[in-house]
Amino acid sequence: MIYAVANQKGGVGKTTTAINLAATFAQAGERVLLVDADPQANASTGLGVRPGGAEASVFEVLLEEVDLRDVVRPTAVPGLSIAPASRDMAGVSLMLASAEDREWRLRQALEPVLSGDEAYSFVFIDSPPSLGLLTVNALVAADEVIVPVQTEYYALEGLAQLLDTITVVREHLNPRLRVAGLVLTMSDPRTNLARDVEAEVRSHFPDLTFMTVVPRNIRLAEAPSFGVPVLLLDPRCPGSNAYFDLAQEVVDRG
Amino acid sequence: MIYAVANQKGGVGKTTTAINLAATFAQAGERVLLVDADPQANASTGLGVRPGGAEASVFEVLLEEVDLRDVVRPTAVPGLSIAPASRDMAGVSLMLASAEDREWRLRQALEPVLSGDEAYSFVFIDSPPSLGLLTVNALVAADEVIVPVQTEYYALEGLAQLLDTITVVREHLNPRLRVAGLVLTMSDPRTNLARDVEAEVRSHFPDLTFMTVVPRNIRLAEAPSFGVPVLLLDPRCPGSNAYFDLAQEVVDRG
Ligand SMILES: Nc1ncnc2c1ncn2[C@@H]1O[C@H](COP(=O)(O)OP(=O)(O)OP(=O)(O)O)[C@@H](O)[C@H]1O
Ligand SMILES: Nc1ncnc2c1ncn2[C@@H]1O[C@H](COP(=O)(O)OP(=O)(O)OP(=O)(O)O)[C@@H](O)[C@H]1O
Ligand SMILES: [Mg+2]
Ligand SMILES: [Mg+2]
Repeated sequence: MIYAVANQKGGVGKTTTAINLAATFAQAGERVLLVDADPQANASTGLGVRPGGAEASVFEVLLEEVDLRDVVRPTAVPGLSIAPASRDMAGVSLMLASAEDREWRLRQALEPVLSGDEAYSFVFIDSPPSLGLLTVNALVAADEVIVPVQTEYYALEGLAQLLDTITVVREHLNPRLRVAGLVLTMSDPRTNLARDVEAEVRSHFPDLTFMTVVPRNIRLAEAPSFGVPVLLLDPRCPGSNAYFDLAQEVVDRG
Repeated sequence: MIYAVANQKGGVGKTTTAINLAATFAQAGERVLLVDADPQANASTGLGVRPGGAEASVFEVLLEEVDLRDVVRPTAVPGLSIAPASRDMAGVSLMLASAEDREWRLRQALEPVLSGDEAYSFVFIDSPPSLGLLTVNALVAADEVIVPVQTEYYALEGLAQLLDTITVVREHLNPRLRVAGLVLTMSDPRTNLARDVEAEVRSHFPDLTFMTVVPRNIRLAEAPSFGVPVLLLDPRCPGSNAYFDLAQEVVDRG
């Protein structure tokens, strides 16, 4: 099962959700791959993998210069591997402007790792804060989309546009694509704002919104500086518990 | 004086900084224009201007279909006008891919409003969370760049790349461009993470980092839902005070 984690609004918890969901599935014994499709390479550094340097990344994979299997690296979590991003990826949409299959590159690259002895049972794709070619590649490669929604006003604004984009991708590029769900993130239930935004999201999208709400929890923001998911830093903190519950819900809906 | 507010990391406070600095200068009696160069159009909605609809936006200005003066609208703050964004702007880099002057479109559009009776003394440009054509247009049009830096780990990661991009723009497109400063945002001084990140930013960029630190303050997140800057919602809250101090520092460094 391939999940894209996407939302063009910046800073809503895409990378945090991708890393911590992937780690929770790996800890449950699954073989999991995290693909970092964001030139910021936050998912890579959040798992202790430094971008740059001589090694190839998802960038060369999209240009079809190397095979995805040649860029995959292990992480601190047994069972979780990562295909790291690189800064150069920011230029990929101009470099592939004339390629017929430009939206399909990531999906084609993933084909070989989805079957056989070494197959991954779960793939998570972290995407950048935009609706450009990298996010489209993630949506074309995915079976389902997980949409983190920060419980703040601006995050509400972009939801309709994102769901429109997902519909367009489903109609023209990937008929199997469906929305796994919206996950409310960084929620501070003591504030009216978080409660109001949550109520509004649940009333507009009652069936699409996960019951699990990820609370604002400093341990989630601290974990990246140690290069590990939060469940390795502090397995009993509210952040770890929330992503464990979310993983359970994602499987139940799957 | 034209200020671009830029950082490719998402959710670090670009829109919040652009709106509240612009409003603070307007309240001090200056004629101020806020240009929304982000297809998310958060600066527009944060000032009560709904994107979409029949009216033209910065999108048509960049395509040279209309004059900037024809899209400028008043806001709830006397002295502050806005040139709103539109969702369609997400496609502008492909639409202008073959235009020789594609990086100069915003700068050319601003020329007429910088002199004469109706001239603006300050222009703030809000940019999207990427280093694509829209952000480059903001950097080419600007005299100075204000860089919001959230006091969290991932926000540190992208700083070097952003400063590299600013150097490239200065060398090839806009020789006058300089960095006004880095402003630490959403800081919760009770956490080690915020203190550590602040210490790291100040040690790496001692002269570039503003003394003013914008604290995490719920009023800043609530103001956009009322379509007003925080100084109209709650003039004495920590958010309003911080942006007043920051405006003072920006002027002192100018
Ligand atoms: N539930 C949470 N509680 C506290 N901090 C969080 C939480 N989720 C994410 N963060 C922190 O908030 C910041 C933004 O999160 P993150 O980088 O995951 O968002 P993003 O959507 O991937 O951003 P971008 O749009 O730049 O890709 C990060 O510093 C992260 O560590
Ligand atoms: N100092 C602050 N205290 C509390 N909330 C804040 C503060 N600054 C910004 N916010 C809120 O945090 C969220 C992110 O801020 P904002 O949208 O301004 O960032 P941005 O960098 O413009 O995001 P994007 O990358 O999507 O353009 C918004 O919901 C905003 O209201
Ligand atoms: Mg991210
Ligand atoms: Mg913004």
